[in-house]
Amino acid sequence: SSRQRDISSFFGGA
Amino acid sequence: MFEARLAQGALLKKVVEAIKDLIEDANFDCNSSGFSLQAMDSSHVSLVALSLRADGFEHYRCDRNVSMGMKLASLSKILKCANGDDAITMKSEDNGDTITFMFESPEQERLSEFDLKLMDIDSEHLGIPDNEYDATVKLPAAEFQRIVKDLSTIGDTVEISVTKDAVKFGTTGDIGNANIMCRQNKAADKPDESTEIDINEAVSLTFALRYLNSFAKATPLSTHAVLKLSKELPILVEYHIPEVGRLAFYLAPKIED
Repeated sequence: SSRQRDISSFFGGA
Repeated sequence: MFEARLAQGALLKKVVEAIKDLIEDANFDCNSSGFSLQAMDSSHVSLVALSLRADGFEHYRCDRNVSMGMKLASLSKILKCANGDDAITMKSEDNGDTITFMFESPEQERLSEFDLKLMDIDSEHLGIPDNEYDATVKLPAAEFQRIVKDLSTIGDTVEISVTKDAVKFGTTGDIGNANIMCRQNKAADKPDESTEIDINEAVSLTFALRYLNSFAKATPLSTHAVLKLSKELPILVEYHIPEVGRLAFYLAPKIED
């Protein structure tokens, strides 16, 4: 099974 | 004040139609360089980044930076009242609580004005690094739309694999599986149908088809969709809006547990 990553975990807060 | 006139008002209609099902409400940021938006979908799986350059507008004035919160469904309702060949002018006073959309028919025999109430939206702004990608695939936007639509009838996720000469889209579902391969094809006589692959390293990533289908609603904006992929990073799906800007979508990958 696969898990969906969260987009903010890649780009972080600015 | 902010005032911007887009001769091709249809562009704005198409942009809003492309994002309104993904994003409920968003801040449109205006400054001297242009009109932009960055917003995540409610599940925080994807990110939309729109940028329309000031020089892409027929007239553009922005005295001070403003951030205008709008409900996309409301904006869509209003823009549906513009004809496809209307010019659209957006106007808002500094610290105003509305934005005015003015639609002008080509012969200017019909002028309409709609005011949309602005809203305060607390949104998180993400810092998107300017990545070098392992692979870039430029394919006809309609082809990309068809691929993700067709694969959605079989499965929920797509594995996108890019090699030097081809890009492969594969899915698996209860009824079976499907693979669609597109070869590089730089037909000079039919530039709108070209498929171009630029690769530093072969890459293979898995994404939720639901979001890619949603991104493909931007198809009317551009002849091509540009996919940029890097190992373990979000895919970037870009639609260039000729002479005006771009609409970009980022989607976080699925990872094996």
